[in-house]
Amino acid sequence: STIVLVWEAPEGREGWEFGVGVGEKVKVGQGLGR
Amino acid sequence: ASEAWRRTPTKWYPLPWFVGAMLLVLVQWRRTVRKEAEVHVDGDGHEVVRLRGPWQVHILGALPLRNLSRVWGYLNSLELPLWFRPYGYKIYASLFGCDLSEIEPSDLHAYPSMGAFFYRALKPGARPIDASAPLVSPADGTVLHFGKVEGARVEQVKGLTYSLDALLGLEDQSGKRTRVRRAEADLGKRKEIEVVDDEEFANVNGIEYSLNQLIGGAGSTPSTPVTPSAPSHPTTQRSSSASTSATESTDEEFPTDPKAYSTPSSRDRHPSPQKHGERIDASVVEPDRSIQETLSHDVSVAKEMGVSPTLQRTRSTYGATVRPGNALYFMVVYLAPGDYHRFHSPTAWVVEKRRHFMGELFSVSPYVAKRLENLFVLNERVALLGRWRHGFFSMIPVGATNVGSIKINFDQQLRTNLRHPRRSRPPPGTYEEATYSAASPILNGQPLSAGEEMGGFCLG
Repeated sequence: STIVLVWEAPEGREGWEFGVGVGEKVKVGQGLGR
Repeated sequence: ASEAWRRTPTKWYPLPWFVGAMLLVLVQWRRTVRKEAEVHVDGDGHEVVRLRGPWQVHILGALPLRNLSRVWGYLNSLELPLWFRPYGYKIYASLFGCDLSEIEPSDLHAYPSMGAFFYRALKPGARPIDASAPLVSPADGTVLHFGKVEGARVEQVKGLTYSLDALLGLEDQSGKRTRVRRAEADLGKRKEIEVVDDEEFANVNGIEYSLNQLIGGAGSTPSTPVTPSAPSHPTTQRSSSASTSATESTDEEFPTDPKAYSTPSSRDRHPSPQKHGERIDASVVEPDRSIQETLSHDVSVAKEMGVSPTLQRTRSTYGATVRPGNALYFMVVYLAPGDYHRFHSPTAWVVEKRRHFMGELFSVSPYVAKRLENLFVLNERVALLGRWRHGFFSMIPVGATNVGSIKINFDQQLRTNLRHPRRSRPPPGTYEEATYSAASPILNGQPLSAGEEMGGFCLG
């Protein structure tokens, strides 16, 4: 199964930045970016 | 010309082989261009989704996936003999890499069936929530893909994209869906062959809805009374370094005195049973939960969202327009068979409505995701739509053949992996919508804080 997240966030220098990589294992509660 | 036509002698000679080959290449090229340019669109030029991909995909499409999923679910719901359970589950755990040390209850005899073991819970605190991150992972799994939504197209994997509108449910201005049987791009010129503006009927749960009722007209707000929601069961707790990520706020902005809000009369707190064709309110009613309790939970979520609850009456846009300086981002997390299959709230947000798409149940493994175009738009899924501190927010659990059932803790109406005979299968893109506005007297939706358990995937 799969979960797709779609969200609105500020872009640009102060904007959203991903903190994980493709293929990375994640656990519930792990930060996905900042 | 007729003289020349009659008198000119016809001379036959064999074509050199390469001219014939060139002709074949030309014909093939033209067919390919035509095939690629062929776009199935509905009345507004939005893409109508259909099965496309290499031959493996069409074999998958021909299988009775839904029936296979239901048989799989039935087999996994069979009660296992007590003595066998520890052995069976340990074999499964070693095959799929489950960590048995963190499950709750830890005694394997306590799981009567494979389905119950699949839907196991975790020990409290097993997943500390990173309070410094605005967004956390909703589940255990592997990051399949992520990025920015460019031009309302979401990238499934490198090179394959699908439309965000098709993923979340598209509503044109009138809220009615028009369907074009088929429109063919003729080398760049788009020629609508036939536009059918029909009120197709979709037979959902044996009750007939007109399509328009089913998807609800755009802009119509649910006129549903308010009731408190069931407490979600947070199996995870915020890590000790929790610093409220919400902007510091003064308490008068977040009054917890019920008089500060127009609280519902007792009648409103119990929405009338769903009449045929009305907009569904799927909030879970918790009669013995006091308004005070509900308010304090909602206010704490509003604080985490960094917004004042009293201003929350406005409805969020559903990805149609984002605020200036903002953009839409997406991420796809794939849950492997051995992963913990309950999912949690990725942030503090309010779920205002959900759209259940009774789609297919293709496998969503990375192998298929790389080959089956529009996979996430074809599969059965539940699109939870709402808002968070920066605007639009949505979370879409997508089912698959072995995990065809999706559970949402705060939704009493949702039934997934329904049996509907092929002939009455609703066309791709049809969905059943429900709102949660009765879940919170002040936030007009189901409030969730980061890490709260929301539901999960079940076998079959």
